[in-house]
Amino acid sequence: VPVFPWHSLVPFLAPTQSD
Amino acid sequence: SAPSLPPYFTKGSIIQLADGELKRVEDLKTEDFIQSAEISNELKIDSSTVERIDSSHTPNFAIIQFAVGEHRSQVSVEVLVEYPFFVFGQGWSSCCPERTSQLLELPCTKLSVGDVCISLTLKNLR
Repeated sequence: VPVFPWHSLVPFLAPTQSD
Repeated sequence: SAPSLPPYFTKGSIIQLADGELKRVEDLKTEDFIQSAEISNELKIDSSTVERIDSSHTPNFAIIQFAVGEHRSQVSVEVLVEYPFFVFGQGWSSCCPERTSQLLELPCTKLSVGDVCISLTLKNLR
């Protein structure tokens, strides 16, 4: 049975640095 | 061929938390994500508030605009309407929960403007 890491379920929403 | 979601959103998928504990995807709670991020050296949980949901030109896709983190940075993502997001204190939610339930058997509520989703960023971004 495959086991998936918890963070694969969460979208990675990295804001672009504006400053 | 039709695009599809990754396999780990299917009901019954086994998910490993940062402390090694195994849970089914449908049993995950907000605390599981928060505690796993606390253990992580690299990842940080951010609150991402849904600001807009628009239909995409691509069939079965939606464009969701989030305000991410304390600076409320604007981030747009184009996802399948059945793509589930985890809403704080509520659980899995998607633009089309009927389709999510049908395709993945994952219990799901309707994602709405104002919902606060769990997202990740890097801890040392600056």
